[in-house]
Amino acid sequence: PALGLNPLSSQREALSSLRQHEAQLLMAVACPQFQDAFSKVLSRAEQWHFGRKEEAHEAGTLDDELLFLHWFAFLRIPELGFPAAGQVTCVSAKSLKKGDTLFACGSPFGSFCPDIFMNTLSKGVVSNMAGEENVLILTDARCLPGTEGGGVFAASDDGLELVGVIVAPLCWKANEWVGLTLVCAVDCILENIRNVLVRCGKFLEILCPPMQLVARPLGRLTASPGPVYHLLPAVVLVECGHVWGSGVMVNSRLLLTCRHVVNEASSVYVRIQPCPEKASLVKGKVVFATKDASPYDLAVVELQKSLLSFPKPVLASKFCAGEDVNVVGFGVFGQACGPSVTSGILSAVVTVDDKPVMLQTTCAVHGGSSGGPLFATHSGELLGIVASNTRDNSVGATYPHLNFSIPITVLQPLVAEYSRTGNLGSFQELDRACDRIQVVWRLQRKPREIQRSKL
Amino acid sequence: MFRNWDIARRNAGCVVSASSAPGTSVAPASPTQGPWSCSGIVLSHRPGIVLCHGAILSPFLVAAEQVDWSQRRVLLADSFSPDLRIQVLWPVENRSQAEGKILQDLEPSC
Repeated sequence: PALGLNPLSSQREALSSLRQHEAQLLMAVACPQFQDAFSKVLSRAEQWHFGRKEEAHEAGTLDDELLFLHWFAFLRIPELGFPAAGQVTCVSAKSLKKGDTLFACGSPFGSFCPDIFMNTLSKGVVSNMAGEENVLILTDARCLPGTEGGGVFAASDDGLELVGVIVAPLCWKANEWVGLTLVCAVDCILENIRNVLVRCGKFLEILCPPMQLVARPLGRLTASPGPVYHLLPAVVLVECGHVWGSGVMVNSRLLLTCRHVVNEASSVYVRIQPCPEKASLVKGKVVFATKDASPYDLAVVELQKSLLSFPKPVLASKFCAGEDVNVVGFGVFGQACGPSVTSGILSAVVTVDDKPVMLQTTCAVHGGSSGGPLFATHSGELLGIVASNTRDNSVGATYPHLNFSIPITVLQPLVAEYSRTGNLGSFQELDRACDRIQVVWRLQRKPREIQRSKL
Repeated sequence: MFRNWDIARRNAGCVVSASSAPGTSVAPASPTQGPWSCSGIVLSHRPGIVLCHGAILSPFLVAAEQVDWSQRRVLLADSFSPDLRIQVLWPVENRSQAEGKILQDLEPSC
């Protein structure tokens, strides 16, 4: 109600298109599988908040949020009875993959101006998953307060199918907006409802009419995740003391990451995860890091041992503003689960002397994604190395959807030279970038006085 | 795909609100009386079954349940205030659209 919106249609006309029904509560059911996955992935120590930021500061709100996060209500509308046309098909989340396209459908602000906001859509991808049979899904489809309880759909050959229910549309971590949406797999909710019905026996049979409470397997998705899903094993977690970030393997021993991730160390630990069940820690030597004065925030790490197999990314040779892209990295969750995928478009290609020197995207990029790859969604080509998102320190706001990457075309000849000759001299060119490149990346520099923007 | 999407979403989405039934409480209106609202999904039209998030019901838990309810797997209607009123708001086009689809389905094909 505090929103200052002025509906264009009159309330009477608008509400005439809506019908209100009284509903009975059949049951409120917990989904402990979701709670288990949630508690493993989202540590309380990391100051997570769900809902509006101002609510996060109210005493006791966090506990309430967490206690009810995994509860769902199952309602019956007695008078809503006509043949089941267009019935929603529920499908299992088990076969979802990171990068799969998802559609979220909800009504922002709940009962406030439903004629305007009811059933609005957003599109995103499966950013990450956790728990048994992918009970916890994170998507970058943008949702607003009030969309809790709304549906998340996957587009398969059989049409749009309900795969999850929105649990928390906005996530705040340590007072920074993350912008991912927490979703609970609908098959798990239905399973818990079924179990209650079995336990309660006749009592609920009377209340709850017979209906299919089974999610069927997800069909073949029409919007497949594309090549990015297969490139995930090339993305590694780089740990250096308490600092961690992301990196991308460009050959079997060499990975690229950011200077600020290796943090002046001579060696780092690299967590390699070729598949969700397997992870190993390999020591790596920092063979090159740009100087603080360099506009390019880059480091090169050589592993002590070569990887036996990994999907070697194809390096892009050109960029097309507006093309679909994905950022992959260990932002937000670190090593609590595998890398997250976020989607967007290449929003800008900044050039100096007709050569790209900076890429900007609309993907959500969070702390910990630094050094991760920027991939072209459709070709899978490696476009760049993510260097930073944006923070306005004057208001304390982080903008995850405004971020900057080093174009791979800047690095490709240097990597090729090093791979061929073992000579690191070529990387030193990055320390000799011209003033015009320095100006483009000026937000990267440490400020002399008040930091206006942290990169 | 988007035609399918349109049909699916129009039939699926609703707004669920929970409040205390008017006139059932002698105390002045308090924030716990709501209304609280969230989105919901119509899983089935016949019978009318809606799934939504459970948090909107939390202000209506009866005092006796507030001690250890979080250890439980299910809460039935008697765990909530007897004056809990749940309403579902739903686009009326759904009905005509759905009925239209049924008529279309019933039409003899050439």
